[in-house]
Amino acid sequence: QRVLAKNERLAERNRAFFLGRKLSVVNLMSSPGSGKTCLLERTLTELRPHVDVAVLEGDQETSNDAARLRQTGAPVVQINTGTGCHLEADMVWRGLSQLDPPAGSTLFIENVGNLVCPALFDLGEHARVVLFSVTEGEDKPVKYPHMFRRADLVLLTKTDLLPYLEFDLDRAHSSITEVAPDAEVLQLSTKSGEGVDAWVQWLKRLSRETV
Amino acid sequence: QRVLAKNERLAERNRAFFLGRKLSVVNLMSSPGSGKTCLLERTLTELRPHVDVAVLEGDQETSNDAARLRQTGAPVVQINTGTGCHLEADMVWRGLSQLDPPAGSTLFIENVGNLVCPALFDLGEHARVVLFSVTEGEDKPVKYPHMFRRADLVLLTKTDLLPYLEFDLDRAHSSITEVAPDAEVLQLSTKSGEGVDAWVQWLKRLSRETV
Ligand SMILES: Nc1nc2c(ncn2[C@@H]2O[C@H](COP(=O)(O)OP(=O)(O)OP(=O)(O)O)[C@@H](O)[C@H]2O)c(=O)[nH]1
Ligand SMILES: Nc1nc2c(ncn2[C@@H]2O[C@H](COP(=O)(O)OP(=O)(O)OP(=O)(O)O)[C@@H](O)[C@H]2O)c(=O)[nH]1
Ligand SMILES: [Mg+2]
Ligand SMILES: [Mg+2]
Repeated sequence: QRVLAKNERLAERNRAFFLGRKLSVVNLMSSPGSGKTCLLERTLTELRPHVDVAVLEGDQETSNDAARLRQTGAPVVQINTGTGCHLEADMVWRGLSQLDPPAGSTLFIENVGNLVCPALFDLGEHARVVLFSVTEGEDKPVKYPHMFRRADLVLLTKTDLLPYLEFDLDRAHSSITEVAPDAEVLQLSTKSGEGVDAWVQWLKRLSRETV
Repeated sequence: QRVLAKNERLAERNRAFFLGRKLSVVNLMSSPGSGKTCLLERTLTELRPHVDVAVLEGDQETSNDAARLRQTGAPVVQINTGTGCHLEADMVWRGLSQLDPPAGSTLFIENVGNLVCPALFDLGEHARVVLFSVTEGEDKPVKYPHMFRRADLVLLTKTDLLPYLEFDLDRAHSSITEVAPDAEVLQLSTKSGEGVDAWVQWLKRLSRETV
């Protein structure tokens, strides 16, 4: 519990920096492989002509995801957590000094792929976005409630695969509503493009509200 | 580190119980939704006529998975970890006294869906099996190396979906080999039945070697 109290204090410090630099900050969380990086690749390409963007990329090991995202031209700093299973506020603080994002940017934090631990660690972000892919089964929200309960937005991803799955969309939506009645929900596919516009609009709205 | 040392001691105690009761114990781990429970449903049905089976089911919340597995007729005890992100040796000890499996059984432990934390907690098991579904991307082994490094067997699941994905099997296999050169690898689908026989043979071999 001392770890969480310390993290809360550092999250406050991050929040103050975000306010000072007029950043709009999104923390992207999901199971491993739900599509966070693919979504960011597409999002950075769509946003960059209109809005300054920057990325802090969290992974246990490798900088594969950072390398993929740098191809969009956006500034990306990779944070490796080693055996750690989530990003913490002090890692983000250190990453920010390296990244030095321009004022008014949208900052994306791609967290370590994990539906459990990242839910407990506030990074100072404005919005918590949880991805949940249709290939994982309908019941993830009720089975991993702590992550979904604190989500501002739930993205149901890879909807292009629905024709090949026995996935019950109604059950998935009621599983989300049961745990996170206030969360917004968008369905999307980075392959077919479904829902990507609505997501980009959601980001522009967040930026207007925070910056 | 004190937590891991205590867990090691308790894992030894579990191992002694497994030896005493002549159990063959498999710890199943993966990301959320990689197909652990679907595989167990199929496996328990195939094994039950030949071998005694029993299951300890680990989840943050709900007993959805235990209810699914009980439909096979196998004895199942559900362990809920709350905000915990993995099973620990003492939870398994407590579950064992409830389960009271017959001598000579194969005991399956379905761990909490998480590619990070369960890798650090020995439960006293004979074999660590890591599932990795083709829908998650090829690079999971190198990005979450601690889990794969300690795997005895890696199961590449949901291969029936390969025709609809841009998934490079060679890259996935070399990603596994890079991190876990000694692990055996099987491809399977609980939908098409591919690989299920080879998996059941692997289990029977394990049971002969341990019991
Ligand atoms: N069909 C389909 N596949 C997708 C979609 N989005 C991502 N994928 C696939 O899902 C796999 C994982 O995608 P990533 O974007 O790397 O997932 P991630 O959440 O960033 O993974 P980690 O960072 O390792 O947790 C890759 O094989 C992608 O091709 C989608 O919308 N449709
Ligand atoms: N196409 C296909 N889908 C599968 C296969 N195995 C599992 N699934 C689907 O994958 C989803 C998750 O399966 P589960 O078996 O519940 O996954 P799990 O690993 O037990 O999930 P958690 O216990 O929540 O971590 C479900 O929607 C299944 O229908 C498979 O071989 N092929
Ligand atoms: Mg990623
Ligand atoms: Mg399961």
